[in-house]
Amino acid sequence: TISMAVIDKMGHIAVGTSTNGATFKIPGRVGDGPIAGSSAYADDEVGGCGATGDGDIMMRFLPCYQVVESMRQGMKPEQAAKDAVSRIARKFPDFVGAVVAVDKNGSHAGACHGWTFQYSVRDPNMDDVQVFTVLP
Amino acid sequence: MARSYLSIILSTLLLFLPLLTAAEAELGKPKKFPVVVSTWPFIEAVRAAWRVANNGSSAVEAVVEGCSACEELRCDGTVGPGGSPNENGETMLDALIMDGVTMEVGAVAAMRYVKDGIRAAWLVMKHSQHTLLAGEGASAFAISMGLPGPMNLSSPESLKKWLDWKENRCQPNFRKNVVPANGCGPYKPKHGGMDVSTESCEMGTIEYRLPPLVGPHNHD
Repeated sequence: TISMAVIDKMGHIAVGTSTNGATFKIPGRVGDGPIAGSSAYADDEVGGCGATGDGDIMMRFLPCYQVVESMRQGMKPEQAAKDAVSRIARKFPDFVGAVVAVDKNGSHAGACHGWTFQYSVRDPNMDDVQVFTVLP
Repeated sequence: MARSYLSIILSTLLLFLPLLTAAEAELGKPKKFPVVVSTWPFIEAVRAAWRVANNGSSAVEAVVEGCSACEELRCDGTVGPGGSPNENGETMLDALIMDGVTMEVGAVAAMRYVKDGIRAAWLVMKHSQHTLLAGEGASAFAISMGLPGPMNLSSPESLKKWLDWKENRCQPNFRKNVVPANGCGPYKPKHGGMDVSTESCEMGTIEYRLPPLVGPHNHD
C-alpha cells in the first residue's frame, strides 16, 4: 500500500492511498485503503496522515483520524503517531501496522507495531527523496 | 519645491523599508514547502509527486501523480494491478483521495477491471457527491468518466502465486470457524451455522491471532 501526504507550495494539504489489498482475501473483502480516517486523513488547519498494515484491524480504530485530531489537540507528529498505534496494540498486541504523520508546517514522524517500517520524504531542503526507518 | 520632493521620496522609502526587510527575511528563511511524505521507500512515487508539487501544482494533483506512479510501477506488489490475488485469483483495487482544504473525499473499493485506482478515486471526488463507490459499480463509473477498461488486472506473477496457493489446499487463508479447515472449500460454518444463540454469554475476550498471511508483503 502507498499512502501519501503532500503539502503544496500554498501550504495546502492532500492525502491519498492506493492498494490492491491482502493476498488470498475472501472475494468482496475490502481493507482500510479506501476508508477516510483509517489509511489516510487530512485537515489543512492541522496536518495529514498516511497508514499501512492489517486493514481488517486498523479499520476499526481509524488511526489517521486519531493522529490528526491528536495534532489538533497540540501533540507533535511523533507523539500523535505513537499514540494512535498504541491504542490499537493495546487491544490487538499481535497486529502489524504503521502510521506516518505530518503537521501543517511539514514536520513529520512515523510509528509502527509488529514490524519495522520505512517512510519516504522529499522537501525543499533535500536534494532527493530520503527514507526514514522506524522501529516498533 | 525641491524640499517637498525630497520629503515625498523619504516618506515613500520609509513606507517600503519594512516591506523590503520582511521580503528579504522571507527569502533568507529556508523554504518549508512543498513537502511529500509517503509510506515505504517508494522513491519513484515520491519523486513523481515532488515534480508536480514543486512545479506549483496543487497537493491533490501531486497525490494523484505520486500514487499513479506507484500503481504503474506496482511498487512492492501491494499497489496497482497484477498483485494480491483473492481466493478466485482476481486482483481488485482500493484507493482514496482527500483534499484537506475542502475535506472532500473520493474513494473506490474492490474495484474490478480498471487499473487506475487513484484516478478513479479522484473522479469520484470530482464528479459525484458520494464518498465511496465499490465493486463493479465503481468500475462502471470510472469507465464512464473516461478511464480505460474493462481489462484483466491479473498478471502472470499473481496467477502463478494463486495456482501455487490452490495446490497447497488454499492454505493459509482468512476463513474462521469453518469446515473444511484445511481445504479449498466450499466452506460451511463449523457449528450450528446461523444459530446466533451459540454466542456465549460470558465476558468475551479479544481473540485475535495475526493471520499468517498478513505481513510486510501482504497488507493494506
